[in-house]
Amino acid sequence: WGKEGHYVVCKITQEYLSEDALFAVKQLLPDSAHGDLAALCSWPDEIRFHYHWSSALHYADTPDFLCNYQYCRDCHDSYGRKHRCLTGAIHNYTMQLKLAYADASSKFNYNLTEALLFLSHFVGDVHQPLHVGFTGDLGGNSITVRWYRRKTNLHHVWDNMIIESALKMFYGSDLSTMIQAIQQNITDIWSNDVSIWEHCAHNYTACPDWYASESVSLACKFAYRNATPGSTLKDEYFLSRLPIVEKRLAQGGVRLT
Amino acid sequence: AILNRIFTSKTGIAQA
Repeated sequence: WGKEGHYVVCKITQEYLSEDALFAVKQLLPDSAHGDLAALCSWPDEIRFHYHWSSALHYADTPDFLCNYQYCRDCHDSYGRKHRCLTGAIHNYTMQLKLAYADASSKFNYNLTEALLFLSHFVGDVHQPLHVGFTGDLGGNSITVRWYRRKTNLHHVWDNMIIESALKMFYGSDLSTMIQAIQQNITDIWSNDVSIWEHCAHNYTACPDWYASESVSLACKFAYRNATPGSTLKDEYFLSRLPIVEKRLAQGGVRLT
Repeated sequence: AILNRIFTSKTGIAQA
């Protein structure tokens, strides 16, 4: 996601943190965040060219035109190095934080502030369908389209444009209004789904492979569909995809919590 | 759910 998308996911997360988790998160945040996790959820995007190794961790490469996700097949970087992908990163940072908090005497000296910020960012990204898009079109980055009158690419439409158009059209250009609307849906129309979203098979702490499977399926059904190179995306595409984006932001927030 | 589970000790971690 872009800045707004990560802010929404992390703002939703903060609403539902347990007392213990909120205490631990505030301890890990730098003073500059003033206790607000959402203020730093885009930090991994800002340093991805400084921490060059982190760039491959923002996405997973599904083989072209396949609409399912398999960790062993898809989680590797462009040099074929296994585990260096979005879901491998979520496993990794979940493990780092868990080890540190499960065993206070753990000998590992991970940077837990970075682990928290990477985990928060990547749990958001794995819910953006085109972050688990096709290798051949770089998750939609090389599919040039028009968004109304503006020339852009399909990945940018899903990272930013759908949210920006929603803010203008429905939320008075106010991100907190959009966040409140999504939170209202979490307590109303999605209230029966939340416990399913939160759950992981085998009682695992995180299950990013499942989140990625949902995303690549949505990429095939909604992101790529009716968005061929050179097409112009307008109200029909926007109004039918906005509910998908809002639900993915909600799921990302609830699951990160 | 992930952060709440991490900062309370009870569950396993998804194996890669």
